[in-house]
Amino acid sequence: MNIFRLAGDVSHLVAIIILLLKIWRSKSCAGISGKSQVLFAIVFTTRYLDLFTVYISAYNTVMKVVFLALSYATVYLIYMRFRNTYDSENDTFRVEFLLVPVTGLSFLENYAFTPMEILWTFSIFLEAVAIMPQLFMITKTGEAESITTHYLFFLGLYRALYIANWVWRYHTEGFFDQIAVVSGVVQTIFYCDFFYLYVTKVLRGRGKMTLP
Amino acid sequence: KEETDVKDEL
Repeated sequence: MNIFRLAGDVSHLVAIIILLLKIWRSKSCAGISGKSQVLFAIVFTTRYLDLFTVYISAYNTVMKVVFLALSYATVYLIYMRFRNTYDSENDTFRVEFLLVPVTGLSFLENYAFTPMEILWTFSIFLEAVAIMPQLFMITKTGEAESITTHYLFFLGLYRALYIANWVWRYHTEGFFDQIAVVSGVVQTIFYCDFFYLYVTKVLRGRGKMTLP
Repeated sequence: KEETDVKDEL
């Protein structure tokens, strides 16, 4: 554990809580891609199967359980509780275009051809692209509420901090997880365009982020 | 990295 890793995990947690609170308080999930949230729930489910097989630390176990619970709560709020506010007409990204290649890749490129390893790899690859329905939705409607952009900012910050964590771990422990690092870098690149808009539009302006 | 390595990251 290093400061980048801890800050990354905290950013991830903050992002998820921001989204959950936004939906809960406004009683609306307008502007939120339910598809992205389902993909994140699948990511956590397939990655954290090791909760049943290996104990790493209390921190690790608690965080995994919290991420799982919060992601399922988010999906519940979007598709059940506040279903009538869900903007399905603009949440039209075809997730099969993500799921099929990600499934194929996880069978081809993994550390071992076992169900657990393939599912872990699948979760890493899927996480890299899971935000695409949300970004697609913003592009389609041309705007995002500022609270939604704060959510995306913390999600992107989490990814950037994980890269710093890997650089740190590589130099101090010789740790290098090729699958996680390559997908993590790809994932972070998706946020670059958004980061630019966030700084120029949201932080300097106020209210909604509108696309040029 | 080996399969038996513990994946300690989230």
